[in-house]
Amino acid sequence: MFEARLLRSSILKKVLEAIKDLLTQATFDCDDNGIQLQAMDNSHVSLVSLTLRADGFDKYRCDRNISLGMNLSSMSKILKCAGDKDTVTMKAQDNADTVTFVFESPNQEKVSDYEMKLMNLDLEHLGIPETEYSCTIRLSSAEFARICRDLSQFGESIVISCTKEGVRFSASGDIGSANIALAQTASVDKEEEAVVIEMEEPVTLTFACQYLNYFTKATSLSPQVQLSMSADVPLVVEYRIPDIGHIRYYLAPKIDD
Amino acid sequence: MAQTTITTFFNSR
Repeated sequence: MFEARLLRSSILKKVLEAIKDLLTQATFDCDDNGIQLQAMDNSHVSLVSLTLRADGFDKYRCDRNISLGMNLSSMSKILKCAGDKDTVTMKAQDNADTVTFVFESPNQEKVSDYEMKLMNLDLEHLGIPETEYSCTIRLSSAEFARICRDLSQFGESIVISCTKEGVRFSASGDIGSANIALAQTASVDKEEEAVVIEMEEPVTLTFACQYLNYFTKATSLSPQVQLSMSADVPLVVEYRIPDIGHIRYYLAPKIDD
Repeated sequence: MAQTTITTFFNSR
């Protein structure tokens, strides 16, 4: 028996928003520690890694390890039926071919259940190597979303360049070019608005705008985002989900032909 | 520029 209950459905709704444009289907691997999801987009350019820890749920029970293969567009349709303040419970029997979502209104006067067919997904799992990154940049997630959106107007790629002076995002194309430079913040009133850079070595890498924009669908999960870069390896874009886990996106760089 | 893929960097488990 697997059962996981969240007092607020909004976390799960936001998680789905954060992955459903990038992935069509994914396996939720559930064990004692919580729920893990790892999947690549169809083009294998990016990889999503989601962790929801058991202790972040209001109730969590997983008697046997279970993999729930879900069609994310169907799951998203179902989660849209939950009110933000509803409690959500995901349930599946051992060896089940369906998963059930139960939504309860705060006053318990409305209880809905939705059963969804599971899919048998034979998806490739990748080992993500432990990496010491040359640069990590922490900034407001809303600011990062705005930068990606603004620069997307100029070209298909964004160059991210991190030095000890700061981080610079650039794009160029038919209409011209754009550069956004952020300096490390000296002092701020709100911690989540700070720009914090840790740099061992300067790094410049180029990434596809389209994917960065997909990642920013996770903005509402966290006030801050962390970018980790090293030369010639995928960028990591991490959103920490308060009290329960994180979502990490890995994006393969573009290289000179 | 050419787009690389994730599988170039991370191996199958």
